[in-house]
Order: sequence, then structure tokens, then C-alpha cells
Amino acid sequence: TVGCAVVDSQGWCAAATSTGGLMNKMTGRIGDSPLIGAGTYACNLCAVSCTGEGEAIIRGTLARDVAALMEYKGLGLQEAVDYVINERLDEGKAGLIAVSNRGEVAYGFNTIGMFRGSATENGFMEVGIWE
Amino acid sequence: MGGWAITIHGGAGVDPNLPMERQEQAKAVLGRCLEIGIAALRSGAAAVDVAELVVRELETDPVFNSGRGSALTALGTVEMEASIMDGRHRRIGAVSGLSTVKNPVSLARLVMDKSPHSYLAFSGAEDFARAQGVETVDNSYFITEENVGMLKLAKEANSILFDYRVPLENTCGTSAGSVVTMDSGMQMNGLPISIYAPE
Repeated sequence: TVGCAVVDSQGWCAAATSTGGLMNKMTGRIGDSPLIGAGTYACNLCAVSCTGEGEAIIRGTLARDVAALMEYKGLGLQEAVDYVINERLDEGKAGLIAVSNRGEVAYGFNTIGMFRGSATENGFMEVGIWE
Repeated sequence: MGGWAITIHGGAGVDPNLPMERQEQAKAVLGRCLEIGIAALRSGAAAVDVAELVVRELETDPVFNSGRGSALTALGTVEMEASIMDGRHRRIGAVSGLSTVKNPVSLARLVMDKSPHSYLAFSGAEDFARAQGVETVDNSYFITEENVGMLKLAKEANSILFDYRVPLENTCGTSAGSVVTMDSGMQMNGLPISIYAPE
């Protein structure tokens, strides 16, 4: 799976996710990536893209939950991501990336690693795999 | 507002024995795609355009599981899926079951922009792709030698669905003949962690 979450200079957020799914999957299987609210979500507060075991991500409605925690509970971006990874996701199943409308980036995962990269307007840039 | 920001991923669930060469290869692709996104944002591009642009680049590189290099079904075919969401007006587009569309994320974008629907799948999505004139390729374009080997290993190792790619012999710390024997002690989904490779 690959994905991208972006906030532009106007503060608008967007997310996109694309995947081939699981190796050896049954034909006709639908994963989380195309399911808005599960593997992908964006609103006026944040944008989120998920990766990992689709079935676990669907069960946890991970992407929308990040936005909901910010919207209803007033959590910050990283706080919301951490909550979803720690409280809503089965152990060892997935990860996600996110941006906020304030120009923040965040990520979280409970797999061994996650291929990821981030950059912000103030010069921060990072590419990583492991914790 | 806090300025622009971008974050990308190339999958979760990485073999801890992934060779340094493969790690560097993946990081190079991530860095290149990040730079593409940064350049677009600096030029004032909208978030939704940047998200599509960057995911297209990631789809085109066989290092990760999407577009070229996608995971294979049990029948050895490719069924890809993608979605895009513009937070500005909560506009969405999604596609599933694609077998010939070179860049699924761009078809998802067209579903969002050019159809009255949110989600098209399988033959309907393929028909829509042709009606929109998007670039299509033979299914074999997406199937790489590496993925054929991974499917073979997945079938040999277990009949369950694999979440992540099974590493090829001598690439990611396992081999075809010892898929379930190289157990470092950690398990994922009931299988040794050593058999898992990047999604």
C-alpha cells in the first residue's frame, strides 16, 4: 500500500491511498484503502492514510477516528493518532500517516516498521522505516 | 495557518531482516516522491492535486505494493484499489477491482470529479476508465517476477491470506524452502515474523 496526506498553504487537507491488497487474497476481496473513513479520510481538520491489514483497519475505522478525536474530543494530531493506534487497532496490524490543517505531520504504527516520509514548510524533512 | 505539510507511506509491516540495500532502495523512492510533493506545494498546488500526484509516483515504482508490483490474488491476477478525499468539501472518489488501469488513484480522482458517484468497482470501474480515456495497460504490466515468487511462497507457506509480502530467497532473511522454520521468536498473525516483508 502507498499513501499520501497533504495540507496546502491555504490550510486545505487531502489524502489518497492506493494498493494491490494482500498477497494470495481471494478475488473480489475489498480492503481498507478505498473505504473512506477506514483507510482514507480528509476533512477541514486533518487528512489520514492507513496501511497494514485491511480487515483490522476496517474494524477500527482508523482514519475517521483520528479526525473524530480531533473534532469531538479536541485532541491534537499526534495525540489522536496515538490514541487510535493504541486503543483502536489490534496489536501488530497496521499504521497510519496524518497531517493537520495547522501544518503538523504525525504517524503511528504497531507493526515492526512502516515505510514513511514527511516534510513541512519550516524545513523539517524525514524518511524512515523503523520505530 | 501553519503552512504546508506532506507525509507519505509505502506500507507497514517490514521484515526486521530486510537487507540494507532494500532499505536504501525504499528510502530513495520515498525521498524522491517527497521531493515531488514538496515542489508542487511550493508552487502553490492544492492539497488534493499533490496527493494524487505523489501517489501516482508511488504507484509507478514496483518497490511498493500498488500499481506496478501489486500483490497478486490467489489466481495470480492483480486487483487494485485506491481512493482520494478532498477535505475542502469532503469530496471523495474510490475504485476497486482494477486490472488494467495504470494509475488507480487517478481513476479515483475522476470518480470524484467526473461521476455522480463515490465508488466504482470491477467491470464498472474499468468501463468508466475507458470512457474517461485514462491510460490502461495489459494486466501483465503489474505482475513482476518478484511478486510471482512471493505468491508461490505464500501458497507453499500457508493457505491463509498474507498481509505482507513474503520475501524471496536471499532477499529478506528467508528462503523458499524454509519459510516457516526461520522463526526469530516473534509472530504476526500466527506466523513467524521472519516470513514477512514489506507490504
